Amino acid sequence: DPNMKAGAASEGVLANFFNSLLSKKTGSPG
Amino acid sequence: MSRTGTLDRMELCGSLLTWIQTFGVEAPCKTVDDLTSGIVMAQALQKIDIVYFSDAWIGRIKPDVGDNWRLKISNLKKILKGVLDYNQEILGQHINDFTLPDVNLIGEHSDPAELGRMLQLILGCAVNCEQKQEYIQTIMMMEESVQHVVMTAIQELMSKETP
Repeated sequence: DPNMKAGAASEGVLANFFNSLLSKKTGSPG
Repeated sequence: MSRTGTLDRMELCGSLLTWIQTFGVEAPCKTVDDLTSGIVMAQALQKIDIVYFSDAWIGRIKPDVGDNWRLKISNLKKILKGVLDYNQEILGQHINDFTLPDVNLIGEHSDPAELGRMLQLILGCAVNCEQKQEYIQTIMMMEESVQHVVMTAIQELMSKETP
C-alpha cells in the first residue's frame, strides 16, 4: 500500500530529525 | 497545506499553540487570545529554565492585563528580550536573519502569524536547553502533522543560528 509506505517514510524522517536533535551538543560555551 | 520545507505561518501558530499546551502551565492557553498577554509564554519559559527565568524575572510580567493592549505589549517586549538574551547568554547562539515577531501586532490585534514567530523562538529555547530531552520526547509523542510543523520550525531557526 503506497499510503502506508509514505506514512512509514514520514515517521522515519521525523524520528531521524528529533533523534539527531537529542544527540546534538548544545549549551553555553562556558 | 504548506509545501515541504516552508512554513505556513497560520499552521505554525496552530501547531505551536497545541505544543505550548503540553507545558501544563497555570494560565489558560486554549486560544490565540489566551496567549497575547504573555503570561502563558512567561510561565512556559520558567519551566524551560527556572534559574534564568526566575521568580524575579516573571515578577516583571504583569498579570491580569485584561484587554489593555499597552500592558500586553509591555509584557511581550520583556518576553522577547528574555528569549533573545537567553539564546545569546545561555545557549551561546545568536539568531541572525530571523524576522522577529512584531509584538505590537500580537498585543493589539492578536495576530496569529506574529504569535507563531514568538512561539517559534520559545520552541528554540526548549529544544536547546539543558532539559531538552524532556521537551523533544514530548514533541515526539504529538500528532504527526504537528511534529512536521514543529520540525520545519526548528529547521528554519537552526538555519539562522550562529554560535
